[in-house]
Amino acid sequence: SPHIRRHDEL
Amino acid sequence: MNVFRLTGDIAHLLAIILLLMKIWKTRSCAGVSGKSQMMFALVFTTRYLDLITNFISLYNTTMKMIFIASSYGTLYLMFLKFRATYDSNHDTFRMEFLVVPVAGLSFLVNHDFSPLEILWTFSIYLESVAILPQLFMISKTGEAETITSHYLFALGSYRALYILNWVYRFYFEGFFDLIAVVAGCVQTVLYCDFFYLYITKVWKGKKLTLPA
Repeated sequence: SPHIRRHDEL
Repeated sequence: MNVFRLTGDIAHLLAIILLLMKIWKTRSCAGVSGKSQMMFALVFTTRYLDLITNFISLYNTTMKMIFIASSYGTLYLMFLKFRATYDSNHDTFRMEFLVVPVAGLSFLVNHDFSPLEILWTFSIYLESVAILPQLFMISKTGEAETITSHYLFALGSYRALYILNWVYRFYFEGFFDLIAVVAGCVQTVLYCDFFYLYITKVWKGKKLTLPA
């Protein structure tokens, strides 16, 4: 599903 | 969070602290590429815009803020406070040769065509090559101060440890980010020659010099 990606890495 | 990501982040933090300490203690930024440092500031700025839009964890927010602040702190020391010691004659790599293609690629190959996502992608691609002016500078002068080589080793190790983190996350969390993985591998490969010299010279107590 298209959603805003959460980039949890630095 | 896994042990590879944590040690990677610690290596990254250590690299930044080593560089700031080198400049502060020696009152000099000789041998450090201002262009690589400018690109790292651009990398952190464009990647961590999500500080405003979403919260992940206290750890994540704190580290992002430290990375942004320290990158501008480094620029301040290099281009204002210790400007006279900046070795610009040897820092001749053309930044536009990296920034322009990387900007183009981030528009073409990204996860989602939205401003924040394109900027995130830009930062991932730019980070993978941002060390080139620094490596180019060392190849021009033929040597690096020992503290600078420790900095580069810590900085290079960080992305190598992230590769192990991605392998771990792929198997145990089903997480896979192709853009980060490919760029991270490119980034690590660029350090290989340096890693070899670092291990064969600096670990044996010698200064890092290039073979003639």
